[in-house]
Amino acid sequence: VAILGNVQQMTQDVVYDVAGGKLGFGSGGC
Amino acid sequence: RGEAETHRSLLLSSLLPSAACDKASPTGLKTATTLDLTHKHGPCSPLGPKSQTSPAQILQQDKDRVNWLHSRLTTTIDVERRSGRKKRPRLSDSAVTVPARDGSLVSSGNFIVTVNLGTPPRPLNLIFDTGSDVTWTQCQPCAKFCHKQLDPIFDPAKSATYSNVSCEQAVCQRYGDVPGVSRGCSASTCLYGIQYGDKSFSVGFLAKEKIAIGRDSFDDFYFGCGQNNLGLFGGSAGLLGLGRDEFSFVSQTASKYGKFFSYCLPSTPSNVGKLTFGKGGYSNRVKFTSLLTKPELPSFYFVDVVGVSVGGKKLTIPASIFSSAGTLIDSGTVISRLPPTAYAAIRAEFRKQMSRYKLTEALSLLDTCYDFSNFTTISVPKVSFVFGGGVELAVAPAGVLYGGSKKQICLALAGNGDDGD
Repeated sequence: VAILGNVQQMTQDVVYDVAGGKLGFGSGGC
Repeated sequence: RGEAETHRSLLLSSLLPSAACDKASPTGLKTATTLDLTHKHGPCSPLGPKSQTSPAQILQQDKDRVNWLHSRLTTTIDVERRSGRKKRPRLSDSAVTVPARDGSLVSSGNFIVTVNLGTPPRPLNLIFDTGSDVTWTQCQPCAKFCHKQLDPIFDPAKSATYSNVSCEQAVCQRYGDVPGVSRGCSASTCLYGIQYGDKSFSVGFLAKEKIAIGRDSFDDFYFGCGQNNLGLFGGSAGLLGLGRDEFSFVSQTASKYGKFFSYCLPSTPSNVGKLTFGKGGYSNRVKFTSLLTKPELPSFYFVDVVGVSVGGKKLTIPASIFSSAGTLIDSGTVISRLPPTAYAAIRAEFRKQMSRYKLTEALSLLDTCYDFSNFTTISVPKVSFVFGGGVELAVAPAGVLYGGSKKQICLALAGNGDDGD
């Protein structure tokens, strides 16, 4: 499988709505 | 003006490690369920500077992590083929049914959060991991082996709310079904074993205890009380498993947080990020794509990558290249691994747009590295991943380049061995 690693996730808000089946990305989270 | 839309100008010093911790980061957003999140090896880490590791070592350990993730798929298939149905090995015969493979779960690119366990509460610094389910910590009396950790090792005898799980309890049976976990029994006490490869593992008692994060606490939280723990855990007290299984921290706290959590990983080890449980605590810029599941890898969070752009140029990569094997998102893997066809296209375009800079030798698995010795500021193409529904992840500059010194800073992406991987 391909893998989205943590370096590419840096400073993003990464939001897991597991019950709702959604994953969110937003720039400038921290 | 055109270049400003497609490239970013950045100070090289912003990519390199700093000796001081900038605690200013997101602490202003702190709520009852938001935890500080720090890089295991940075100056903000509660584990201290002794745990620092070189980029080459981090990348080597990252290879182990990816080998382990890939082996999870093949192990599942092996077990299913042998038994004709999905079956998890028992602890006693795990050496036979789970092939020894290279790799360790805990690579050096991991992040640390602090939770409190027991009554009275004891703080423990755990590695935060969306790629596994089991939460475990080292426990006294460390019957076989405990690695060195920053916090005092958790002592069940000093907690008023700790109890072991007996073999007769249904939860003991079900724990053996957690992906990657084996279970056993000793004097009627339920044992767990989590084996990550040929180096890292934790074995001990399956136990029930009060756990607290921020001001929230949860009674009867099931976790592993490790008596034999070996691996690259780097001073941490264990792991906080945030996978999808029923025993992950996410599932066990679902009644309060509704399986909703978010995090922001800091751009450098010198900054502090955050991990939040429950809704809120993230910006209104967040856009959502579908979270997918793969029945053969039920613990993992899969996403639908459909394309990549480099420097504003959308690359021509057939959608089937991404969809054939799928893409999972993991907090414990450092460098993203892409299908080789996709990686080759990204690399070619990135090198073309970076042609003004001098290429230098590879750094471990990173094959597109530059010598920026003569620069203080560089211009780097923006890299974006596009997901189903048109959601875009514009990778931060710190996520495009990776390295330890100005002489060798590399494109922070790598290819898998085969498009089908």
